[in-house]
Amino acid sequence: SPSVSTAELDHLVQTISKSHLETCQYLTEELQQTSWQSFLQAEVESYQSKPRELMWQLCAVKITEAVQYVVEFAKRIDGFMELCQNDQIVLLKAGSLEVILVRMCRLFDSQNNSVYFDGKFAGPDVFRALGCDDLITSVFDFANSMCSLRLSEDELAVFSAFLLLSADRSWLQEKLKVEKLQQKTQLALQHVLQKNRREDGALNKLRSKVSALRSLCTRHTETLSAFRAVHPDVVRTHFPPLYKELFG
Amino acid sequence: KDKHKILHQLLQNSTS
Repeated sequence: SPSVSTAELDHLVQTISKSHLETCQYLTEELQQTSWQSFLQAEVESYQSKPRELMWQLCAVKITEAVQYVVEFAKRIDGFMELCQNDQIVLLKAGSLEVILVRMCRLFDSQNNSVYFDGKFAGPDVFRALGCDDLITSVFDFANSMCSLRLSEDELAVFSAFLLLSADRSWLQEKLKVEKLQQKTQLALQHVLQKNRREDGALNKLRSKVSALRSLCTRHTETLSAFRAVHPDVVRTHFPPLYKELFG
Repeated sequence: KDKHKILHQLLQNSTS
């Protein structure tokens, strides 16, 4: 692995954190201003009684909005834009939803098992109309488990970068180049965890999240395929084109 | 690139 000085690692953590805060979509202060307001029962029922395809469209739009912030985050990671275009696309196609799921813990109220969605905090029951309760439950479970790690913004930022720079994605053309970037980011992750006086198992706990994330993303793709089989025209005409590019 | 025109475009655009 590359030998990197502590000063360099500090700088790397700093730049990744800055990029993360610049592209995080919602600042913590903004969320605090919402006073963690949950949807009223009437509002929950309104979401629940939406036609399935409309709720899918709404969620696809929200995911697509979030993706655009992740793309901007990736562009600001040192070395990412120096990768070949094919690999930039491969890494974002495979990693953007993983980063969105990690970022979700910033918008998550563990006490009420709810996530910031469409202006207020929504429990899993808000998403019932999607018809994929198992996946929604798993997503909420994941958010809870991420929140319980109590990662700082720095740690979230570097972990997000680490996920994006996964050198084991299929179809990478310059795998060694990505590996080098990932190794440096992993060192930065170890560095920030040590600096924040985390216990030794912290890095391993984060590594164990990687397989959970991949499983969730696979299930999302499969669930979308199943929905598309039933509503091909809805997906074709009403889903955001970027969403279809990445997940279709 | 051909299959990911929008993503490619976002990557090409200057920082927003």
